[in-house]
Amino acid sequence: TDTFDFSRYHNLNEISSFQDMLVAENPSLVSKLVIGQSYQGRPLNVLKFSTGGTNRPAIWIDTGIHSREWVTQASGTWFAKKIVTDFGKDPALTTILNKMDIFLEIVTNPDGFYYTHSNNRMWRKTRKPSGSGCYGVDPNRNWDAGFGGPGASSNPCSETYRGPRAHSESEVKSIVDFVRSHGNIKAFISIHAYSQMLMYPYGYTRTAVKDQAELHALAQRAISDLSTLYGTRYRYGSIINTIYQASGGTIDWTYNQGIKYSYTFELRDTGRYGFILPSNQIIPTAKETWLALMTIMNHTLNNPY
Amino acid sequence: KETFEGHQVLRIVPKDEVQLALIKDLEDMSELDFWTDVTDVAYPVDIRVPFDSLMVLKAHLMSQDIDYTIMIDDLQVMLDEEQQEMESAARLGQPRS
Repeated sequence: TDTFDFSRYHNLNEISSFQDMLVAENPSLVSKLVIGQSYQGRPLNVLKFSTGGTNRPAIWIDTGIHSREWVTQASGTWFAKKIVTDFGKDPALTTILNKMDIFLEIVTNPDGFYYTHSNNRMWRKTRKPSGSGCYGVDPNRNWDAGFGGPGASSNPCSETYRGPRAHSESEVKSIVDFVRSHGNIKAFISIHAYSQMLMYPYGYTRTAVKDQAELHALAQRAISDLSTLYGTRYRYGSIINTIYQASGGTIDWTYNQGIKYSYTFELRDTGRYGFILPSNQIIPTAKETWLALMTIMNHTLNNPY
Repeated sequence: KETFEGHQVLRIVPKDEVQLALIKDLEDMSELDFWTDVTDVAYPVDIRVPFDSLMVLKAHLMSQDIDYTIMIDDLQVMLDEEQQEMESAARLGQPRS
């Protein structure tokens, strides 16, 4: 993986090979779990970074649930390499990994990602047949948190189609089953692009989460740390106050499962390129995001609950 | 393979609540792809507009006195550039592998 070109976009096969190589190179730190299958039968791969122990408290990071947000899958790949590179060298990350596990799902929606490479670069959803010509469900409206409420569509042709029922998408259900069976995930970070935001629950209701003060302060610190590298400016707050009302969202469900440190990112850019962010932006995006991730992971380690 | 010749991405910044509501109404038009959603006054909304809908939408925005800028002039041109970059990177990688 030392020769993997992180400054370029890669297709599904290349990312899969990268993950296998990373595991082969670092067998005592990295393993690959398959937590389920996509609708079209692709494996849902999750990298587990662990120094041992059983059922340690854990941090979950996912990228690429919206397939066209290519900078997220690319950043996820960079994060994976960063973890193995920094472990044993960076004291903060080493301390985290000596006490906690990190799970990283780089391509959360592989069918959609493949579709963006083969048929429609602008595809956002899954590829599950929906009973109409408009194949696919927005997996970020499919979670059992205010499912079916405002901010999600019942129209299969809509980009925000929520699906027929909560957790109808195997890509979502597989994470749900994993989170429930693990039972000890303490932070859950779902990464999207673009528009530069860091948000915490809720999106489906204006009711503030009981940990709002802590989550808000941590978000502020995280984006402050992020901006130290290139001065990139982020907005932050609850989803409903920062972006819009959205029901059935990922981190609303994880928070309701008891995962206090539930966050979602919208990475670069400010809108000049949107989902066609040039590849020379991948590494700067990943580097600055990593600073915010470390802030959240450190806080999670230092504030057990 | 779906292509996007002549599709533009427009950036609209609603000036007030009235404009915000008018732009929100556009979300019902399934041919429009909202790259960023309608959130609040002064926050930009980016919409991919197919070539066939461009004239009608621009006329509608002008009639409502809603300003817009063209964020991406021809989406397919950018996609072609991205594709070429990937192919070129893959070619460069071949000798090493």
